[in-house]
Amino acid sequence: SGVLLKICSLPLFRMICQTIDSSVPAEDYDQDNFSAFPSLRGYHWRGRDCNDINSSIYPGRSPKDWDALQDSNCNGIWGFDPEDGLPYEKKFCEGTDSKGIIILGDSAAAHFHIPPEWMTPLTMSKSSFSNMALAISNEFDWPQFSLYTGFQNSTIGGWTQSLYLRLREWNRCNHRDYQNIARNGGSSENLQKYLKSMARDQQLDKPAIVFYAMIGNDVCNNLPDTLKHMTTPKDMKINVMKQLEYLDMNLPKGSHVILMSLADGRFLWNNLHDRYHPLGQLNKDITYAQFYGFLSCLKSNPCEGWMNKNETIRNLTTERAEQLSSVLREITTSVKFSNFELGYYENLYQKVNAKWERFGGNPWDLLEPVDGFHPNQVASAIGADLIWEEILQKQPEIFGKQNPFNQEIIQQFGDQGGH
Amino acid sequence: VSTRDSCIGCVLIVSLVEQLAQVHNSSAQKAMEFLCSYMPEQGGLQGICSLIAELFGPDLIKLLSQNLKADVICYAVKLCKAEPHKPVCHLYEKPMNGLKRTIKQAEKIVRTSNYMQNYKTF
Repeated sequence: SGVLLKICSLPLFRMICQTIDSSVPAEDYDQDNFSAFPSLRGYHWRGRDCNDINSSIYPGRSPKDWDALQDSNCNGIWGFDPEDGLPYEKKFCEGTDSKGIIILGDSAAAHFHIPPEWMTPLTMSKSSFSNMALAISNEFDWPQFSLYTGFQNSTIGGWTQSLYLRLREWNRCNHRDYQNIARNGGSSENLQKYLKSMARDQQLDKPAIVFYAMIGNDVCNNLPDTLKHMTTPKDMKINVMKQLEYLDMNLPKGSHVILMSLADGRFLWNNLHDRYHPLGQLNKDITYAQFYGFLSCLKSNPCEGWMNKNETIRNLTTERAEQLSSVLREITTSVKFSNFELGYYENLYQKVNAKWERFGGNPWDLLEPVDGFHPNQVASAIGADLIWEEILQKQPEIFGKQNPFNQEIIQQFGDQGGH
Repeated sequence: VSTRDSCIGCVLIVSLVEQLAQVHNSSAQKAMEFLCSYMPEQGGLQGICSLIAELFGPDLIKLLSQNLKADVICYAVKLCKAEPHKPVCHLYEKPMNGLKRTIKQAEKIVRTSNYMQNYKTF
């Protein structure tokens, strides 16, 4: 924190640090938490504001006067049909159960990624670093390609698929209605600090599908006695309940909250430990086991429990993660809220790996090569499809009905103003 | 700057410089110039890189010419620090002569450099 304080006092980084701290857009003239600027928590993170000097115009709100005169919810649908005088928003979106996607999550949900070409001298050139300023201003996250809120074609390998894109394809009225409220290091312990940056007005806005995906940081820390510092099941319950109560006070009626189980990070060591880290590929001299060990020795290992050569510690970390997931499952079955239905989704990455192996892929191709810790672009895209298909099959009411007017919306409004 | 952050950053950058020199069959100085020229100008990133190269460059050139590994070099220029009674953290395999001994030898190489003199004063 001392280092951060010094770096943050430099003019170059001041704005980035303020943005990280508040998790709201740095450039937001009307202070509605939506921005027309891409990075610094702008529209890479939340739907682009189509009017940044009017705080009553932003993505996700219920249309004002059916948007006959202006696009109050930025979904690109507005005006009225000259033939019958009906506003298009009313014609195409009324009763279609339109809603947005919000993700409350950690670095995996924000899509942390350090480009491997930054570490590969063999192919290094000026173009390898052309995205460096963007990466810094987005906290080394790439929410614009992520599992939950991705919307741009991936420039970091793989392809983009996301729950937002599937929901938008399902109902074009949902265009631009996404919020990525995720942060590197996010856990049930610290979510409370940035949960308030979520922008949803209970009275004015559309319902939302909120995914709660804290998949590891409650059991991941950089301390040598890592097991002692993990979130306990008791604290997990207290934290999650507090956050769900906050959501119940802020989400519009008809919303859904889906709790995602924690990951089983034994996958990391099992599949990477004897492989070469990008920095060790040229001379075959740095394996992930060495890389993890170096980070642990410096007390900088992001997940001492799983990125650890000691199998007992890895197993105990998984055991705690399973206990915390059980807490989430138990909350889902035992507690009811007034404004949203609660759901639970488990074992996402086991399912992703099983599907990837059926395609003939290798498990290590699903992991971020530089940090050896996060799921990568391929895992995210496959994960989005898996969640979509499973929820659609088991609880179709969550996504609502498919909009029968999608083709007409495309015909009339094209790409709806883009993203 | 905390030891662990400066140490990781140093080992990373010196490894890259070392490998760039190897790939381009060039001197360490040239490799540093390559690396900085690849950095984008936005946000002053290229300037920051050049500043680091100016500060540490002469020592890095001397140390890299001795075929030392990045982790040993970073201990020699004090960006990594061994804590008393704790193991010395290393990314690469330990050198044949032992890690502590190799670090001591590397420290001797740069003991009289401008940077190390300023470091001591600071």
